Formats: sequence, C-alpha cells, structure tokens
Amino acid sequence: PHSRGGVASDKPSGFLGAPEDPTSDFNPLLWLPKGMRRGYALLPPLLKVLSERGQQNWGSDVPRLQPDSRALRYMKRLYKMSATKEGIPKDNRSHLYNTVRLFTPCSECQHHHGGLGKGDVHSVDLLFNLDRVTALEHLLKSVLLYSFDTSAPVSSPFSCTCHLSVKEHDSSGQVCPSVSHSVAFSLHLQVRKRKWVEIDVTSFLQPLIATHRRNIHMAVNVTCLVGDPQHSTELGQPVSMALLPPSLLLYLNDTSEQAYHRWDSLRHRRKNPGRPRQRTSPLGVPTGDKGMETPQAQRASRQRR
Amino acid sequence: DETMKEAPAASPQDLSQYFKQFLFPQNECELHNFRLSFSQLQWDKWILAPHRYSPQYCKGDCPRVAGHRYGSPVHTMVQNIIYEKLDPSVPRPSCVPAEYSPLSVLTVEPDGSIVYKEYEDMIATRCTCR
Repeated sequence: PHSRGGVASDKPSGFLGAPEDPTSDFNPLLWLPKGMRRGYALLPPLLKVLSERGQQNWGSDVPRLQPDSRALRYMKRLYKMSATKEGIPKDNRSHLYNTVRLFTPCSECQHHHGGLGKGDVHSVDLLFNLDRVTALEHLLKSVLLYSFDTSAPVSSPFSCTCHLSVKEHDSSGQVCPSVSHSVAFSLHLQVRKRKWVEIDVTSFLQPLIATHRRNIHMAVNVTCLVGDPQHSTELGQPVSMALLPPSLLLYLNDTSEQAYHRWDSLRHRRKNPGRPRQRTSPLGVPTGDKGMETPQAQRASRQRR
Repeated sequence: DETMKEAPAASPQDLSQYFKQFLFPQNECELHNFRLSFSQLQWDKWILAPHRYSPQYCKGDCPRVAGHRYGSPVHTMVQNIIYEKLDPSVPRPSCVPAEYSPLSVLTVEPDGSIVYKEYEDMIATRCTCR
C-alpha cells in the first residue's frame, strides 16, 4: 500500500482498542505499513478481529463520544444521497469527494456573546479539533452547517449576514482575531420546516487546513432580519429564532490506496470495458517514458491488434 | 461407445446428469454470495451505514486448462504444468477474486465526529484462477 505523493503520519490510530502498549509487536496496527495506520476508520478494527482469533466479544468498543443527533441526521441524509442501500457509491460525476467529515465544536469552549441565540444577533466562539483528518486527505470544500429551526412559522423570507473571524494565539497565548470573512445569505423558510444552511468557508479555511492545523478557533456572528434584499430595499424587524452552534463539514479527497477513486475507475472503464482493472502505480501515473507508449508505438500496437 | 455398453440402462434424466460432468466440472471456481450485518460483529455502534454488507467470495476448483473463461493469464497454465510435471510442492493455481467494487461507509470516530468514506476493493465481483 503506497500513499500517493503524501507523507502519512506514523502515529498509530487511537481508534482501535489496541493493547495498552502500542509499541508491542502484537499490536495489529504495527502489521500495517505506515501509510495505512491512521484515520482509515475500517482497517484497525478489522485487524483487531482477525488478531483476536477465537474470542467471541469482537466488538471493538473503543470509548466513543456520542455524536450530535442533528449532525447524525444530516450525515445519514448525505449517505443516502451518495450511496445505494447496499452501500455502493453512486456514480455521480459532480461528487468528486470520497470522504466527508463532520465536526461539532467542542462544547466546553463555546462562548455565546449577547443573547443566547435569541433576537437578531447570534455570536459564538467555536473550537474545532481536526485531529481525525489524515495527511492524505486533501480539502475540496468546507462549510459551516447551520440548522435553522423556527418555532413559530415565519411567513416572509428573511436575510442573514454571517461574519467569521479566525482567532490566532500569539506567543503570549493572547487571542487576537487575525483573518475575518463575511458571507451574506437569504433564507426562505417554509412553515415549520427545519432548514440546513451550508455557508461555504472553503477559501477562508483552506490555508489553515492545508497546513494541517489541528485546532481551528473562530468567532461567528450571524444577524438575521425579516425581508429579502433582492426584492425589498428596507429590511424589517429582527427575526427571533433558536440558532444552535454550527458544525464544520469538510469534503475531502482521500489520496490513499484504500480509498475509492472514481475518476480512476471511470477512466479504466472507458479504456478497457472488459478487462480487470490493473492497479495503477502508487504515483497514479506511469513514470518516465518507460511507462508511456510513444504515439508511433501506440499506432503500431493498434495496427497489430 | 464402450462406456455406453458398460453403463447400466439409465433413464434420460440420469443420462443428462451423466454427461453434465464432462461439460461443467463440479464445484468449479466461481463467485459465492455472503451477506453479513455489522451488528453480528457488534460494530453497529460505530458503523452507522450500510446495515448489511455482502463482501462475496471465490471458491471452487481451477480446471487444468483455465482458459479465457477466467481471464487467467498464461502463467496459470505454466504453474499447473510445474505442479504436475516438475515440482508438486509448487501449489496449483487458486480461485481468487479478479475484480472488486467499492463500498461507502458511515462511521462515528472516537472523538464523536462523523465520517463518510468510500473504500476501494470491498466487494468481490469476479473470480479468476491464479
């Protein structure tokens, strides 16, 4: 198993209920080449089951924090859109990601300013821990995911502005906002419907995630007013609604050998519809001229065929 | 003809069975169905979807001349010849998967985050002799 051009961290995954001493040579993780150890959710538990020969309690019950229920609902809906009931990825050209990670802010560090999400301004300090993102997962898109639950039906549309600023810790540990970013969006909430709103923050977070930042600390202000700027000049009264802290959604392209690369299989199917897929070289493309046929050679082999 | 004289008078049904063994050797290398649910492995606490998974598997004898039917390379026949003529410690060709399809999995990570991942080579879709 080779990583494609990435440098995988050699830290064994904390995911597995592996024996206390991770350096013991019975730790199944050490059987794996370095590129495979971290972040591949499925592999370590599979190895644990195989290494615990004969034991019945196979459950790899690694202590797990319970995920947020709304986040669960959203990810199950994403799963239904991306795969069939049997779990086969849908051949959707527009969907280039092969990994989507949803992080909820760590609860102890959410600081609300002003009203608790009531009235027109909702501002909160958020800290996301991105430890689970591996070095081989490259960011395609990142969004803040708000779920708007309006208790009373809101008859007319309303428009919101979201202002973000990333908080850097300088050498003395003092927090100072370094980069800020504003996004405006308008919402048309039907009566009594939950609405997911994805606020695209890709350009904003790209530099942080590209440098494999493990913790992202940001302040988010959302202001919502009744009315829609496209259709009316003056905006009305503030909207009263419950606004819970957003989740961070990362659409990633996992470049490791274990992940599914649809463009690989699409290209393969176009070229050799009938032949079994040959594993492409770890670098993904033949290196140097020995791997590539010259046009003359291609023509000659075509004539031979 | 000799076999006909020796063979007992059989009904047409037995005859077709009798000849079938020459057309399709028994338990030939082919894809077999296997379906598991993650709750059997007690993994349903952290694997949220899919609920059932059919990895399939390959099983059966590889005929001596495993031709194009299996997409086997010529090497397979060479290996057979080595086993039969030169060195029986060299194993005969085995019935193994030749092609796979991917699987999408939704899991909960130890830190409570949720990940949707598409894994390569998780379901065997075709067998070969190698």
